[in-house]
Amino acid sequence: LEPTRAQDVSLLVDWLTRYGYLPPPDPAQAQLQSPAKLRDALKVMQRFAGLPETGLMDSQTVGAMRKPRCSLPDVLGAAGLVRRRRR
Amino acid sequence: YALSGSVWRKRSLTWGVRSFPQGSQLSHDKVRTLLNYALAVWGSESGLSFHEVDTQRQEPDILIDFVRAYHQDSYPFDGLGGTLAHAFFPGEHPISGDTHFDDEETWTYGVKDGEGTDLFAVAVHEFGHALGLGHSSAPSSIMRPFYQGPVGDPAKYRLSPDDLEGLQQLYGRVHQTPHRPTRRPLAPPPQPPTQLPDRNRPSVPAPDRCEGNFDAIANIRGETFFFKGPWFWRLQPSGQLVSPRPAGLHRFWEGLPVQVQMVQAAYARPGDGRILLFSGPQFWVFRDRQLDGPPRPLTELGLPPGEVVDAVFSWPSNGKTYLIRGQRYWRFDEAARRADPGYPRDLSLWEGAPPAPDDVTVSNTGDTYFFKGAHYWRFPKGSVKVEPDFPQPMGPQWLDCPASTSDPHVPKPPQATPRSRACDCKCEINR
Repeated sequence: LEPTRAQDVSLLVDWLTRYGYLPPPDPAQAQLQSPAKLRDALKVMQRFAGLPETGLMDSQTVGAMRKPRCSLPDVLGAAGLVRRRRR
Repeated sequence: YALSGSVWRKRSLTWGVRSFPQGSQLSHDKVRTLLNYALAVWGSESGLSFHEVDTQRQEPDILIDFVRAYHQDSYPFDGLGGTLAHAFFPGEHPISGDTHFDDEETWTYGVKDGEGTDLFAVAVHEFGHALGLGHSSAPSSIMRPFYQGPVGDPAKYRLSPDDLEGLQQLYGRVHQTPHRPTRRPLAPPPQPPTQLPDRNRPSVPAPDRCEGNFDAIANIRGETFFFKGPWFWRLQPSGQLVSPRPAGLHRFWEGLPVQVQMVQAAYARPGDGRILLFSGPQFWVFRDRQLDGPPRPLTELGLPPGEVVDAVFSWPSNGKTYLIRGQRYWRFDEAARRADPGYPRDLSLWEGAPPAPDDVTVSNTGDTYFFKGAHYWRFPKGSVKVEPDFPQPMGPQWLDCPASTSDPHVPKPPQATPRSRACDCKCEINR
């Protein structure tokens, strides 16, 4: 249930970022996503989809991620819609 | 509902189709008709009016394209499945309101779910974005991000309360009859797409799934099927209904005799994956959706002649098949192809189970569920003792129905078999 392979983690991060549950990567920081942040994002996704909030890649969650859907993000403001403040 | 933060300042919007789907069986006129209906769904509730224009002469507010892969915006399409469509929120930018559909989907209307993607359902969703709504998590909302199958007749479709509130938050309520177009349309007024009469479509009206009282419930290849009369609903492993509208029994289960108007029990046989549907003293075996052979008598599964079943399920804990009638049950050994001796036994051995359940099924996680009326009982994986706090109403958990415990129409759960309690008795090791 915990994604362990790098490829699985990458797919999970990609999906969560694309639909607004994770902020887009900041190229200046090259920051890795922490497992805790991933779990939190997954819980938000599960709440949105009406699934039990396990924070795990259970079968229901994987099923929801594979469903055909609209391209737009679910959480507006996180997927590229946030304006960066100039220093 | 969620608002995008932008809204059209005008009440009259133009729309037009610049490119049509290439591989779809839908004609251009049918595509335009479906899109017109999808816009009208929003217009009739908001007072907004939509006028079709020729895209070669005029740039409409809502420009519609069927395109593939990368198409000059930030949302490239990904072929069949995956992302289906998107639309841009209202605004002053040329792309605002524009709506793109993935041309590599099989766009359909009026066919069985699973044989394509219903253009009308997706269009209603995308036009919600084009008018300023974001994605909603409300179960009944068309603005849920995931495709949920066809939504029925476009002429009769109505927005859910969640969508309606979001729309009226943006554009206010309608206090008069919806605005009618005053200019001549480019084509004759669209008619609802025709559907050929279907002899497999049940003639009786579809029942309300939220009332419960199903004839049969079964986990078939990870999906839960709820049978009622000549209809059934499907719940995907994700917990979402394939469609809130039921499918016709005979449209799906090919070869099931038309005189079989209800399925009293169903289960998927673990050994060979065949699906068994029970009605009266017989059962029918299906290989996928196709009937596989003549009807079989229940006596083949060890029941006395003339007996019928309320519920059938295969228990993963021992691989045996359980057949329940009233307060008794039989057990069938699939591997040995014979009934186990010493049966029937009393259903009270399943501690807390209701008598004569509508059906019993095992979930993808291995828990056993008894259903009766509008309630369900959960037995943890491998256990024959019901969990505390059961029964519970099945509608909210299983069928996307509102919780209505105070509703006097909802029947009270039937009394379960007695639970074990402290007693002054001895248990011999050999008993």
